[in-house]
Amino acid sequence: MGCFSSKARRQFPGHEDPVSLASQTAFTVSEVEALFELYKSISSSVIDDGLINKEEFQLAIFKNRKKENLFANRIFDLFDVKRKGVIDFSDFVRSLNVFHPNAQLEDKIDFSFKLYDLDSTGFIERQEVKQMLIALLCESEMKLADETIELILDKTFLEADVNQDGKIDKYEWNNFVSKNPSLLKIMTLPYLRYGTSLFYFIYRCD
Amino acid sequence: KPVSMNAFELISRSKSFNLENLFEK
Repeated sequence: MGCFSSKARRQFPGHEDPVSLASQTAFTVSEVEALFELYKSISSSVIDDGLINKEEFQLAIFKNRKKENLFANRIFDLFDVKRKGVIDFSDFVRSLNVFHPNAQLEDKIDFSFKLYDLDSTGFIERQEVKQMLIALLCESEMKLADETIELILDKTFLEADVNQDGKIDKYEWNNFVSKNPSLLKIMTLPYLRYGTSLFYFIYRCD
Repeated sequence: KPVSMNAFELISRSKSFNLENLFEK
């Protein structure tokens, strides 16, 4: 474990022993070490403080730090488990763990629910979905009339909001994704599968 | 066609939801 010396721990606040992280996640110790290499590169891209701030996170996703984006902001907030405005290494590993092909389906469903529940009320509200649809349209430069957006929302809430109270609760979300499993596709990253390119980041311990 | 899809299908196709970029240099 020469790679994870006490010096590394001082330089990387929130750094946790890879053996401990591996025991709590679907990752092997080698995979956690590989993720540490990736983490180091992202966390030093703007400010070399051993933590990932929002700007660095956006830069890693879009290769453009200036691009404000609703989705990236939301994913960052969910990765920021301790609500400190930054992502430390243990947050990074635990959050990416949800995207592991072997992670629990329940965890993926839970994370995806939080992703859409923008204001964390415990419900996915129509207004939140509309906000995301509009953001998506802006991003893709696709134009849809407001009536069309409302039609899409009507159709969506007719299918998902079983008790028709205008918002989707966790139980309704579970049912909805069970009928529409393709919605969970974004919750699995093939890169995290054992033996794939994640291992390009493996740090060579001498 | 967007109208034939539900809102979540549309949103989940957004490039911004794709975390794969994290692994690409």
